Amino acid sequence: AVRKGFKNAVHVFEGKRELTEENIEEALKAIRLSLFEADVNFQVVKRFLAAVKEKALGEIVQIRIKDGGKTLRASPGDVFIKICHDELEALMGPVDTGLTFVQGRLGPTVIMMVGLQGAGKTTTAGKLARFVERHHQKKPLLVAADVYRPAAIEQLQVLGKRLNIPVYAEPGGNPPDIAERAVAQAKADGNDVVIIDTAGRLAVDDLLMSELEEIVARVKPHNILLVVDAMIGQDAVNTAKEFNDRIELDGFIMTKLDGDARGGAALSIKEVTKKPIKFIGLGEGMETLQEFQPAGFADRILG
Amino acid sequence: FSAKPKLDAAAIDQVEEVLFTSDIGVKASERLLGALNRRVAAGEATADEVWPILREEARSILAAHHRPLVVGEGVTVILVVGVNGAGKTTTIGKLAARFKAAGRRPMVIAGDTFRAGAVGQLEEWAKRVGCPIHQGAEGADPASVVFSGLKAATEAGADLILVDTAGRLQTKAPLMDELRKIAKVCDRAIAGAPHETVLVLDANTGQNAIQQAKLFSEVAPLTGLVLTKLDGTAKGGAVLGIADEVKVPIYFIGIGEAVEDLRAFEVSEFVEALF
Ligand SMILES: Nc1nc2c(ncn2[C@@H]2O[C@H](COP(=O)(O)OP(=O)(O)OP(=O)(O)O)[C@@H](O)[C@H]2O)c(=O)[nH]1
Ligand SMILES: Nc1nc2c(ncn2[C@@H]2O[C@H](COP(=O)(O)OP(=O)(O)OP(=O)(O)O)[C@@H](O)[C@H]2O)c(=O)[nH]1
Ligand SMILES: [Mg+2]
Ligand SMILES: [Mg+2]
Repeated sequence: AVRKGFKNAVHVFEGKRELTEENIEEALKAIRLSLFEADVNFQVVKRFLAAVKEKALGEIVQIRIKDGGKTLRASPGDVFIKICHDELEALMGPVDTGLTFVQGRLGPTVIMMVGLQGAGKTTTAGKLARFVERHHQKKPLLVAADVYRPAAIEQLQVLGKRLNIPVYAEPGGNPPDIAERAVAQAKADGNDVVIIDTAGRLAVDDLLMSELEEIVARVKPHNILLVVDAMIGQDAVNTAKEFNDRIELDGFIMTKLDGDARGGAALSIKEVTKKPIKFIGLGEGMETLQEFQPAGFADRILG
Repeated sequence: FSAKPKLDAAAIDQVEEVLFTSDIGVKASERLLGALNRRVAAGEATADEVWPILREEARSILAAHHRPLVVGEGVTVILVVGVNGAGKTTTIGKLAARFKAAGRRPMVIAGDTFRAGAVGQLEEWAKRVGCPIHQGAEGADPASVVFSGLKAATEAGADLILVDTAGRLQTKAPLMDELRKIAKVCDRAIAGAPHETVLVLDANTGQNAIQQAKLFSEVAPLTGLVLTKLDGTAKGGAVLGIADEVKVPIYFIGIGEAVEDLRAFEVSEFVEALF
């Protein structure tokens, strides 16, 4: 049922020989519904539809100028689909999946995972440690800076053991101190990447957001990544904006994309913060982290 | 606005923005707007009555299936299910505490034998609450842990048994089969169990919530929902879409991470906060 939207839009052009303002309007209505079902933010949908309409109308003008009003070589449906895909990919931004790595005495590279409760930070920290080890030949240290959630430290330690990657932990410690001491230990032990797992928190929890600011002040992370659940709805923009305003994010990781959540929030959080989605999570196993590809994602959001 | 026979496009757009940004979704919003337009067309409503009418319709959607969780005298088994990270384990801790305070003898079963630290997490909660916990060997078959747990519960005199399960995405057939098996095994261990099957849903969830409710209900018929993380900024409007699909009450809302952060669901209070 969720896939009907885009198909309905394309259906508008069946048997039609040209783009017209009428059939464009009708197709946009179907797209609009599809995007809302995909959890794309209300204002982002508006902007996207306006951009598509403008391009599509521009296409009519172009064709009339070029071919003197003769019919399109490509079917109007194909032209419309291409405009939608191109616009969506443009909104999702260019590929920017790189992490900032520093060398030698400037190191270790610090990566900090932040986000709402249950988004997938701890699991993703493990995945990211394995990723930098294999793809960037790094020697990572995982840091268990969530001292609140029952067995959060144990969770990260179990993952570290599975991966044969060390985990720095101080049960009952203070997260900013933990982070600072972990970086010192990394320097001593020759770990060139430090990945800090933090406790889930509400963007509106001032005390816990201040804690994050304190960690940032102490260890100056080179990469601050907001971990976002693919099934998050309209509130994604508020969360993303608030986290980004309080601690400048470097990018996002969207998790649980191995399900059927459309992930429209990806569009919204990029739009509102201008920060890129760097990785996606496609499962619970440590090998299920992938670099983000806008092209494939556009299909998923459009439905 | 003025008392027109139908809302104009600009007014509808304004209303839709509020409804959609609360995660109410296309279908449920259409239903709310339909009710509003009928009232306006019948001359029963004016401009400043738009929001009270919409709230009234939202209340009636939720009131249709609303009832509190009532636990009978005998042994009650509550199976807790939901997608990854929704708040199942935490909610079980809160429920165990609530039932203990109400004079029941709760027990928790660590049916998540898969995720790192899952059993340790539930152990910590059982310790906080002061209730027994049953767990199996690491990586054990969840259904067998649940079976032995339910057998042990009756021997231990526990009368309120909360079964924790691993988070799972509803599209994963083998995991949904596993859940179906767990539900069947409950009945084999204690006839009639599970007496309640509760879907834990994160209030941040968008339209995927509807698919979650539908598919989970197919393998383990739901009797109620718990909507967590309502202490955040997300409104949880997706439950309006679920209400008509799965027709079960929302028993509780989670409003924080501490043991006392659980409240009985109130229809009016929820709708007032929704829009
Ligand atoms: N299917 C799937 N599950 C995931 C993915 N990433 C994480 N999970 C699961 O989501 C649940 C929550 O993951 P955690 O890593 O505990 O999330 P968290 O953000 O650290 O949670 P808090 O520390 O409580 O805020 C666990 O069951 C994970 O196995 C993913 O990409 N796909
Ligand atoms: N703010 C807030 N956080 C909550 C609430 N309920 C649960 N949490 C948090 O959400 C995170 C995930 O909770 P869990 O109980 O581990 O969720 P789960 O469904 O058991 O997760 P999996 O077993 O991994 O699928 C934890 O950090 C909890 O403290 C709530 O009502 N409000
Ligand atoms: Mg965590
Ligand atoms: Mg759990």
